[in-house]
Amino acid sequence: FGAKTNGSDDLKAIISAISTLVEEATFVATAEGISFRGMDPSHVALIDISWPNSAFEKYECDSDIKFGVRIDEFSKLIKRADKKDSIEISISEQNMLLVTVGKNKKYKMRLIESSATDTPLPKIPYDSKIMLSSSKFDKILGDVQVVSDYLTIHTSDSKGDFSGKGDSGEVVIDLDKDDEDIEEISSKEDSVGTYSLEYLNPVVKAVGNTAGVITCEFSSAKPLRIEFKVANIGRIHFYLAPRVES
Amino acid sequence: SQGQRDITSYF
Repeated sequence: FGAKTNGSDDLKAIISAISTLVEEATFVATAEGISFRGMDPSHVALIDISWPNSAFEKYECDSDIKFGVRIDEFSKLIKRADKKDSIEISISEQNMLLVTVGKNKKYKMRLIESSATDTPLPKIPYDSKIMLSSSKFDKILGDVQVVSDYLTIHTSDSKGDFSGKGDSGEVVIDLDKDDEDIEEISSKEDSVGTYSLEYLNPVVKAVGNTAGVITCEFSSAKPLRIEFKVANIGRIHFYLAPRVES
Repeated sequence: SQGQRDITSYF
């Protein structure tokens, strides 16, 4: 197995996104590419990443392998790469991860025993969809955060708004379809869902810089799925369970 | 009041 990236931004974004949920990560490499799927320890959020072989400058994988890393240790190495530096990873016979950063930095990092079990994906229909720039979404999360720990998303036909409510007050941000940062608002049924900013904010910050447009899909009182479109990466799906009246 | 749901309950 060997994979070489083109620049370091995509791998940084992936590792940064994963680091918002877990401390240890198991990646699966197959002939098709590298994937990761995992949940945070309290099972509120799930990340599903698929990184196709076509996104790499060089990629080879003769037989399927799993390898586990401590995300903070891996992250430290990856951060030593400049934007343009490629990062090449392979696995040594001594079961170490070989990480070549740029042309001349050759790291060896210990792998951890991977305890990963197959995680399924939430099976839910999505009634509503909002596509907007990640920078706009990041700004909206910041706007809501000043009064609330939770983001409520509401759609009705082709209208939508984000809102939040807390001890100090509340906010409603109407989405303007003429805004060039907003690509689409659509709903098969009026939908309203509330989601924790504690989970949303870090992942949007982590991937936001590399993602252009993001797609939020949800249904009333059902999980939110955010798709980050990163130029070179197949997909990053982030699932977040809702908060519901109890 | 509101409660946080678990993502695994949608598997």
